[in-house]
Amino acid sequence: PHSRGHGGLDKALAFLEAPEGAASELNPVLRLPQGDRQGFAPLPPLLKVLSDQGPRSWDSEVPRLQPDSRALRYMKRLYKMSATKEGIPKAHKGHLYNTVRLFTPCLECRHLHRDLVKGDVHSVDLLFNLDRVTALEHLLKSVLLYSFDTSVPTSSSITFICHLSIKEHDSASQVCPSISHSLAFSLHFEVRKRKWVEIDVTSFLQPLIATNRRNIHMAVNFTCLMGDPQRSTKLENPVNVTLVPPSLLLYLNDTSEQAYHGWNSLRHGTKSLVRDRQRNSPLVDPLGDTGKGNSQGKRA
Amino acid sequence: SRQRRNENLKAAPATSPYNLSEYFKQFVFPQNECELHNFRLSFSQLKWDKWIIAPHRYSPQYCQGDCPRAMGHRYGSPVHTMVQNLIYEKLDPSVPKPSCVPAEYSPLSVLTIEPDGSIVYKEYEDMIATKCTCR
Repeated sequence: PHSRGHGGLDKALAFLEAPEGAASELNPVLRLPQGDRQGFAPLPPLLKVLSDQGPRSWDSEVPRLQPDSRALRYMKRLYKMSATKEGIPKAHKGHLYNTVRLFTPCLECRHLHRDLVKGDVHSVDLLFNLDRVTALEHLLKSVLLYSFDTSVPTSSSITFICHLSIKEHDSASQVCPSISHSLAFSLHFEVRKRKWVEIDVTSFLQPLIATNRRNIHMAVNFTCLMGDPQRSTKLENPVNVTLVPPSLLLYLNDTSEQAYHGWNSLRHGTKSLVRDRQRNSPLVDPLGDTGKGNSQGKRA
Repeated sequence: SRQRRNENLKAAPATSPYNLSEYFKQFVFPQNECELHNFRLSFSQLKWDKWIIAPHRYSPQYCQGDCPRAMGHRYGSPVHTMVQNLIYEKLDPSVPKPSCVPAEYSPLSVLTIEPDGSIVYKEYEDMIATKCTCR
């Protein structure tokens, strides 16, 4: 009759925080077998600080790295689109993801080949550290997010035709990237309407994340021609377009108990079995959009 | 109900005006009964606004108040609640009376900066109490 309900849970959580030696003091029922402990996802920072009411303040783990202001602006916009003023997820969104992570590259070697005749080539070596992605966060979609800084007044527009190829660095050969994964497609978009371009790289990233790779090192070649394919493509560069190294956006479905799964079950009106099936089939478009945006990237 | 009230009136002995007020008192909504109370905080009060970008304000709400003896359908309380109340009144007062607790929640979307500088948007379950019950 002395079941503790949530108390047990608190103890289990405290167990996660306790120094190594303390585990042996706990009741064997609470001690997880070694392997299982890996299955416990680290608590998201918000829940960590909520559960960690003790004197040790969260300040000791305040983020040391400040995010890129562009990235922050993008995520604030995403937040406004996804949640009400009170912070409640918007009902009509109809998307499957309940977590979106934006990573800025932490390694960059820019090779600009200015002497190329055709347009502007932007080659970067990018390293993304995805350690924060937990085992229970399943990838639905991944996007390379380019932001365009142009001196073009917003009233006019410039059309781009861009090609992107991605090569993954094979950690074994440090000198040059192996071509274990490569993706190439072209984009046609107008800068006036958007300052961000999302390039769908899900098919490239999915196998890497599925094998628990957390350090993604890729060489990205981004070649852009300006002008309209129908009319004529201007080869010179009338405006100064600077390409900022892209960020990586991951749309994830967090299956942990703390994450919100409401819309999935509401949307499908049946209990979790269907939801589980839905959750495991990334083919369902996580964004629920009807093909707006860069359909080409999507098709690619 | 009107017919029943008329019968009651018929059956009731001749009442003075004071008894009438006593009589109507049973229909007044109890003052301090279990209900949802507003509570709003801002993450800057907790000094968390360095890493919680949105929302700025959070209204978790809370439940407080007395649990009436006859719970039944008004609170959607399970039958066990009435049994616990019976135990408290008739068998063992050391067993606590049913408590006024949240019965339903709504989620909350939070935008935070991770320690490594990445940014995460996440929807958390059960972060805002929307309804109370006794159990």
